[in-house]
Amino acid sequence: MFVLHANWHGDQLHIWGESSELFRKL
Amino acid sequence: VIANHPFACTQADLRELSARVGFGVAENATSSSMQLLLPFDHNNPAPSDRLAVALDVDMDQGADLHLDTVQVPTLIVGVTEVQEKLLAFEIAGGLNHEHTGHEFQFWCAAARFGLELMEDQRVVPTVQQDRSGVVKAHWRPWLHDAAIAERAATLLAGMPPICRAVTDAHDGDGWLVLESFLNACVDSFLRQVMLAENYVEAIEDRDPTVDPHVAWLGGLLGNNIEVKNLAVGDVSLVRGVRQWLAILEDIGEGRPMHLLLQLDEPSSALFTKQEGEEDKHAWRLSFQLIT
Repeated sequence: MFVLHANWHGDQLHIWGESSELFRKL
Repeated sequence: VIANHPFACTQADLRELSARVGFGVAENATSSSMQLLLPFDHNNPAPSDRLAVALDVDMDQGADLHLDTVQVPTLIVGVTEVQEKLLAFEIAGGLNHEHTGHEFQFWCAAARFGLELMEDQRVVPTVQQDRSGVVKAHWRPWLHDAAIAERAATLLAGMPPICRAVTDAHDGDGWLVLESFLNACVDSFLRQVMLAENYVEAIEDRDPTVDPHVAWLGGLLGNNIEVKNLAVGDVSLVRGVRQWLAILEDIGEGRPMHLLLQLDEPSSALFTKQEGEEDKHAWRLSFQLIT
């Protein structure tokens, strides 16, 4: 499972994401 | 030292995952990173609403959240393609996807708003001089009409908090973020139209050093935003554009109006030889409304 995100920064759209697998390992 | 986000996807994963949800990031999309100010639960960022639901984690239950800065790896969607990609994503039903954050809906709405502004020709050319003296030309959306300003305010009110999370010059100001997005989308789209239609051909034989408007158009009709060949120290263009834009603003709205009767005597240049000749020329009488 993952969730993609988008943020506006420096006149560009930056795509980043969260991983549930990595979250569970915390 | 800014810590890396502990459960952020790697850039390699982002390429695959964005394709999987139908948000086609280009294969050669530039890898980058940015810093976000996010809610933290103890030493780690809290998961977003979407991820928390998927993980069945209730972050509101007694969590002692605080804000902290974290670094995330990113893929860049350039300004020339962002509007098209967002709208294509929306049309393809991408917003119903559980794998995209709620802010995608906001960015799609903002992209559509920008397109509608251009469709209504609510755009103006502008010129700006930065601190180093470089003059730059931009296309900007015109948001000063009451109805449009209300729509922009409604859009802003629906901005998810995560859109304000980037730690940059906007400093979390939602309006600055939205304005920057609209400005960039409108400017990029119109430049592409001007380039495709080869409008710059119209000023090829004009001398920008003689006519500053030609220099201004040079910065509007192509990819280079710099207004070149202006005479050193000539701020008349910048001042003139500012005055022209001020006239466009509906300054009378909500203010009392007065009738003005103005009588202009003939120019003194017309009767330099002899006193008393002014009555041989027309005196101009005008009626105006002033705020």
